[in-house]
Amino acid sequence: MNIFRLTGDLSHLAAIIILLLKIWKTRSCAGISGKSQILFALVFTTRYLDLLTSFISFYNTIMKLIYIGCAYATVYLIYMKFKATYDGNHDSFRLEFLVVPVGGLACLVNHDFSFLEILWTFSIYLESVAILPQLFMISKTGEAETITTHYLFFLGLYRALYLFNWIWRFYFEGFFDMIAIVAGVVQTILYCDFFYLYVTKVLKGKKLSLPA
Amino acid sequence: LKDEVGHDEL
Repeated sequence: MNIFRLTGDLSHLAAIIILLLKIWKTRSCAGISGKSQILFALVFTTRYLDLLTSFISFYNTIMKLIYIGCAYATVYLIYMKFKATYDGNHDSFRLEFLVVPVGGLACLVNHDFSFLEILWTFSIYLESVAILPQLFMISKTGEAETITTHYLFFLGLYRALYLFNWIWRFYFEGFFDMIAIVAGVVQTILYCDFFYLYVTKVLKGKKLSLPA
Repeated sequence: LKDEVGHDEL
């Protein structure tokens, strides 16, 4: 554990909680891509199956349970409880365009051709692109609520902090995981355009809106 | 390169 890893995890947790609270407090999931949230639930489910096979630490187990629980709670709020507010027409990204290629890649490029390892690899690749339906939705509507941009900021910050974590671990522990690093770099790059808009607009008190 | 007991990162 190092400071980048810890702040990365906390940033990830902050993003998840911000989204849940936003939906709960406003009683609405307008502007939120349910498809991205389904992908994140799938990511956590396929990655954390090792909860059943190996114990790493109390911290590790608790965080995994919180992430999975929150992911399913978010999907429940969007598709069940506040379904009437879900903006399905603008959430038109085709999930199979992500899930199928990512599944194929996970079978081809992995550390070990075993069931759990392939699911872990699938989850790593899928996470790197899971935000695309949300970004696609924002580009379609041309705007995002400020609270939604805070969610995206913390979600992007989490993976950026993990990059520093991996640099740290390489130098001080000799540890590196090429699959996680490459996917993490891709994931972080996807947020760069958003980070730019967040700093130049949202942090200056303006709403995030894209030019027509 | 892979942890023997699974992946410690989240």
